Amino acid sequence: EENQKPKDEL
Amino acid sequence: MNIFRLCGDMSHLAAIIILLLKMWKTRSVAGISGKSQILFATVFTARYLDLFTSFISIYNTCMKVFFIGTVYFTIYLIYMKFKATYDSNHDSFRVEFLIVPVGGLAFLVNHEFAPLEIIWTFSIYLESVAILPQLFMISKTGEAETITSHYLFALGSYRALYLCNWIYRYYAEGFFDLIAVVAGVVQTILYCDFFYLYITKVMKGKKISLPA
Repeated sequence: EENQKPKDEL
Repeated sequence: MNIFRLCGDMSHLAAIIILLLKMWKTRSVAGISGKSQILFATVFTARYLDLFTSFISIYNTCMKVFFIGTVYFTIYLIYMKFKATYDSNHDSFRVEFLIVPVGGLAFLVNHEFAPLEIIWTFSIYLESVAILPQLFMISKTGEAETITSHYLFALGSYRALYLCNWIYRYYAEGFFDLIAVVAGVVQTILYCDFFYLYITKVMKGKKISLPA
């Protein structure tokens, strides 16, 4: 599936 | 951001600082696996490729720069500055047995078959097994310096705290990333044996000494 959200975790 | 992830990042930060302090103060990298540090450098490089393209927050950018900077500095200390104290005989884990399967898995199981996404997935899978050369080295030498035990405890706690962060984010934001969660569970499980030794021994002032 599409990326749910930008990678905001380290 | 939530308290679990903040504690996780602080635990990760503490682990890296403990490791650097150990090396700098004792001017020795005895008992430290250079191979694990190389794997960690690969993880951070692959994961933070978006460092200059996507801005999340000052905190996010600073932490990424710090993690990348310190891991390469650690490799410099191990393989150059304190090379004489590096125990390459005991740091003999075959990392190609990790990189190849992890690389293949990243191609097969990912959220989106796109270069950046596959590289990110590779970094997630690789991080879950990156500590194996270090744990293998401790099992070969049969013991770990107390400061190295603190390093491993902080490093193992960071991903355990991230698991709590993902539980929280699932209920609070409906956020769920199966790949990160599964890799995080594997990563934390690999530390369980060490956590047991740490809590039963190091917390009582003893040294960790495995049956060699």
